[in-house]
Amino acid sequence: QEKLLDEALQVVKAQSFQMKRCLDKGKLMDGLKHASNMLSELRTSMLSPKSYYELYMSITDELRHLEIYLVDEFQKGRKVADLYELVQYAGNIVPRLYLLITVGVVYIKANELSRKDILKDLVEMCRGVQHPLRGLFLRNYLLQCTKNVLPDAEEEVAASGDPESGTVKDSIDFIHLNFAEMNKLWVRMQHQGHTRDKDKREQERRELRILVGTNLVRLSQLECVDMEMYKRHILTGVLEQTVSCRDPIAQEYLMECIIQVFPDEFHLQTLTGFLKACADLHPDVNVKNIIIALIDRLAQFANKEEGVGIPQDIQLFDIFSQQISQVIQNRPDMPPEDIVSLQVALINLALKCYPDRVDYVDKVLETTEEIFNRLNLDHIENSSAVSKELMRLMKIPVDSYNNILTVLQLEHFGPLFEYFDFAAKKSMSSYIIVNALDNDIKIPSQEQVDAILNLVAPLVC
Amino acid sequence: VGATARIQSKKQTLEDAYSPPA
Amino acid sequence: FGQSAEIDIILDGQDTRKVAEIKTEDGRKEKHFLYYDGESVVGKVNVTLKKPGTKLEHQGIKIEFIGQIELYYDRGNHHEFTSLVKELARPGELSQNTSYNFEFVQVEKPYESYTGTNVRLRYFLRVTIVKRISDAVKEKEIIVHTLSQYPDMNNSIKMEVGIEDCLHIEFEYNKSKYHLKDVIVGKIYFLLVRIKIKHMEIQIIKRETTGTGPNTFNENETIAKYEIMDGAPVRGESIPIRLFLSGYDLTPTMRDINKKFSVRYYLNLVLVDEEERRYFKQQEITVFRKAEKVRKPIQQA
Repeated sequence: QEKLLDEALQVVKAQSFQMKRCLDKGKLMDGLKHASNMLSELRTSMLSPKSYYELYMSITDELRHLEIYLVDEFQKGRKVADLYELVQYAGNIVPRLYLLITVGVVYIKANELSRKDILKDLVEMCRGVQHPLRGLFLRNYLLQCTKNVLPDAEEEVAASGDPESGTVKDSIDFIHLNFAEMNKLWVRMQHQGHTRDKDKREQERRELRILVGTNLVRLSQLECVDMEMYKRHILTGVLEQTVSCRDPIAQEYLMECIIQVFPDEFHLQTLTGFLKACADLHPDVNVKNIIIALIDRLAQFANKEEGVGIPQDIQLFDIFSQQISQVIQNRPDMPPEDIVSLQVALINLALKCYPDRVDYVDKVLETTEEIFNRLNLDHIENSSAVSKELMRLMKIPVDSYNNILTVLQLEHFGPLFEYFDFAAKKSMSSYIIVNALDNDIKIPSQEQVDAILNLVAPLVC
Repeated sequence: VGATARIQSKKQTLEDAYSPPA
Repeated sequence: FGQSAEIDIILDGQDTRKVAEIKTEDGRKEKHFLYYDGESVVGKVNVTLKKPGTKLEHQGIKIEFIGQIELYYDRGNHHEFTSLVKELARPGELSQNTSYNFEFVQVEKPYESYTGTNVRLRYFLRVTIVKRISDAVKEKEIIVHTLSQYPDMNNSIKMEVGIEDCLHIEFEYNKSKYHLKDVIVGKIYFLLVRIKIKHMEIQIIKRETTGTGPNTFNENETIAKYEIMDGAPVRGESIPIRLFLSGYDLTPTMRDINKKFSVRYYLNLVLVDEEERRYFKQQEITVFRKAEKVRKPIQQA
């Protein structure tokens, strides 16, 4: 790989030098010829994704000279007629499309043709590269080049005479199409090559995920996108691609990407749709992490000092509670410890967003108990993952209330205790007692004393 | 106009788009 | 052997007349003045005596306008499809440099000048000073372009082709007749893909057919190789085609020129799989030369 990459970089060095020399002399056609020779190195099938990425970075760095030169020429009025057509004469499609993108962006900056048309043309013409690795990098180049030229206005702003400068909706369509094509290529990578290289290929695919994710970043950078637009034109399409691709690596990454790149206000308004999609994900996807990531973000959002908190009209807890049940229902083979982890996330949400709603905490415990019932998990081993997770769950209200009397209000706290084995009960009981002692809690009534002693009976027996 | 002329392509179904190569 | 004369053929309006290029047999390019069918060919012939003061006897001076087809494998025979002659001077003698005007009115030039692999079609003027021992001859070639104004009915080409259970595509080209500077806009739609395609290209093939019946020669030349897909699509994929003809050295389609030869163009769709096997589908298109929109300069008020 090093040798191949080095040879390719040598060609890049030589051709880019020639290209710049020709451009300095104003010999554009010769410059384009050298640029095309340089870009032909990206036609290789011999490089690993990592090496290809290095080659790509080196070449696109050099291409920036060409773009700057052309922008400068156009600004000086030295427009090269039909340049957008001329670069399409290149016989090989990879160099041709890199040049087309470069020139297309110059045309947009120079208002030479309708921005909307050019963007649509570029994203459509890239279909010609169906090779996953080469297609991913080509389309990534398209995203990089168009970063600052995407229309981002509600209505067509006839920006300096450009008849169709396009609106933010055009940008959304542009990025969405590019995203769909990139995701398609990225998913298709898994079917390439031999099954024996499955792990290596998966690793390579993970290394490439940011290329696909950049589409979502671009969408999040559109200023003009309001809630309505996000809901109708962005999230729906992204979730549709994510669920339909039925590829665990892609789904896991994209769902987490959505959570990371879009603002929490948007998540609050689109919870049901997002969580429904979680329920439809591939069985191998670790949905738990996705939902927990979302809950944690929203819990933080709710507690932000300057934040507005959770709007009254959004029954955050109920939505999550229902949707998580749906997810668990859809995934009969979800490990019990994962189910409990989801309840842990939920209980954190309840305590962070609705600290005074003890009933929410109790609801989580109740749901957990129902699920354990349904799974007839009678006695769980102390050393088991599910026991550890359940202990984590049970400690949360103890730690957050720091008041055993409040814990006693949780009707389903006690019954859940029964699922522990003796060792676990013992450690849980001592945990509760220590907490009560540390917090100097007075037990005012007889029945509360009974309730506590019942709870910690294992310490005695 | 010729420089960006294209024939409208049929939309590929999601099923086809993500199905493994035959 | 006595006096000899320099012959020059000067065409009217040379400074405004367009010039065109044409390949010579050895692949070089020559420029000649450009004429269209029906245009008159007017000019003058200058005969310059090399040795002043010496007379030049001749049996007459004539100018011919000739359109001829030369088949390379049959060198001797020049098939003249146009042959006009005008007498410039009766037999006599020349004692000084002399000019003769000539005019071939609204000459029919039915075919386009063409230099091919096995055949050449050219037009030229030939001045002959007939002399007892050896005639003085001078030729001047002109280039003829044939213009076509095809009716708007120029329907697209759309067809499904395939190899059973292996590869099934629908290809579409936006027209069936393209002018020389046109752009071919099309798409390839994949209905079934059960081969490992490595890439796909579209070629422009020029087929020159000479001769008739049993001794017909076909000469194929691949004028363009234009990659339109890199990698392998799956079912439902649409691959765009946009091929600019300006980038290539094409001639108009020529069908059955004087029953001697034809030049036809084909779009050859070629798919190559991982084992370098090639699957292709040819489709004839008509290439024509469109009259360029000459914007008349606005008459000064």
